[in-house]
Amino acid sequence: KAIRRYSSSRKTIQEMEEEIASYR
Amino acid sequence: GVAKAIINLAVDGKAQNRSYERLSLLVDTVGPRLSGSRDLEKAIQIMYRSLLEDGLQHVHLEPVRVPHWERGEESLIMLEPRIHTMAVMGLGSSIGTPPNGITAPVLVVNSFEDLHKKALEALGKIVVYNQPFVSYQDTVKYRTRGAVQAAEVGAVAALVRSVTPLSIYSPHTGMQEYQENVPKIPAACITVEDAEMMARMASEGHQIIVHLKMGARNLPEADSFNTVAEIVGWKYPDEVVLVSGHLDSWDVGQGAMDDGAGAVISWEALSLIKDLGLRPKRTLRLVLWTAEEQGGIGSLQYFLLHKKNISKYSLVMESDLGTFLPIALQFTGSEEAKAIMKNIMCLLQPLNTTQLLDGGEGTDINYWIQAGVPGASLLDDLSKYFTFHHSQGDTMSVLNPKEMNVAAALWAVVAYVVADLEEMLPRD
Repeated sequence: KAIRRYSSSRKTIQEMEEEIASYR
Repeated sequence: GVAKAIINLAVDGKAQNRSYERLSLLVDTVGPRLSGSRDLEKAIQIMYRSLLEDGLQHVHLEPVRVPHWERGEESLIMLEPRIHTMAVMGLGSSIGTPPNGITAPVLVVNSFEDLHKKALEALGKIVVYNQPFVSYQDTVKYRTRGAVQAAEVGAVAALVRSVTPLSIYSPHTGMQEYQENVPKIPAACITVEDAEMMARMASEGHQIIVHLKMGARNLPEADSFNTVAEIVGWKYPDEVVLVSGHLDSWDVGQGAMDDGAGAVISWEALSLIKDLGLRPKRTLRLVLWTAEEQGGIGSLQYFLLHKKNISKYSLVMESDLGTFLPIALQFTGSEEAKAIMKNIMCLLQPLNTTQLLDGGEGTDINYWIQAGVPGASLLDDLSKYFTFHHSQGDTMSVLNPKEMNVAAALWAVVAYVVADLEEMLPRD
């Protein structure tokens, strides 16, 4: 079940929010 | 931005009303698409060709063995206290009656508890369930388990009040299940009106006798297919966002709302993205399931075949609750994933649908969700859904092209953005 790639994620939630905002 | 471009194309642009038109072409041509029927296979072939013509990638069919149940001729006549021909619809997987039918007195009950209280009266009778409609989830057990419970106390058939909040003398079919070591008895649904009338007659002390005839047959399994198409991701092509609806339906109405429309807006999501020349980082995979109505048969086959790649599925999406005006996206996933999805929903401000609710689910995606993959389902205005569900009323006339535009736009934005994020949605 676990996704190894995410467990070593480089991104914080705040960075994700910024990334998503770029799709506006 | 990308989200706005998708929304504009779907709602005001060249693609407006396209999903409605595609659906009408399919369901007006083929009609309802019961598992195991030639009509379902015709629909699958039409969709396969259409997806190829649409220019999607990796269009292919994945074989599935599916149940093959046929309804046959059906009739239900009240003989006592008066002659009255009643609307009836056999339930999926039910056996038929003997060729001459069954004539028997009726025992009306309003719940399983009521049936157990009256158990000694049930022998040799046809049990009529007049259960009130509470919610689909609470009430559907009378359809799925009604025959088994009635057979356990010696009944010879079960007639279940249709599971619907509103009736204009409409029977609503659906799946029912037998149980090992319990005799199989015929099971059918009747209208709310007739169930209530028989309850009143019984409470007034009338003896009710009915004659039930059902030509239902369970045939050997048939060949069918899940229909698959993709937009292959440019950066992480082996990672997947799965977008889906089911192509099969019951054998009544047109199966337009359940779930032709869900299948078509899922196709539309990929078409919108392709038409804009967009290609997300990971693969967008469209799956049109077969034999959902028989209990998620096609989707189970897909899960068993592809579960080895479960770590590569970022999100599984299914639309199977109509495509009326969207209210929210329902989502099941980790708290971190939920926070990300809430942000994505903000992109849908132009559609005025930014709510993210818990409880993302669907018969066809639940295998993945239960295994830990984030899952999303479309929640729309359900006020009409269960009124038409599994009935002759499930036709194009229920649907609204503008509402479908909005549903398709929401579906496409969510699928695209999740597929294009640098990282997959996090799991617990």
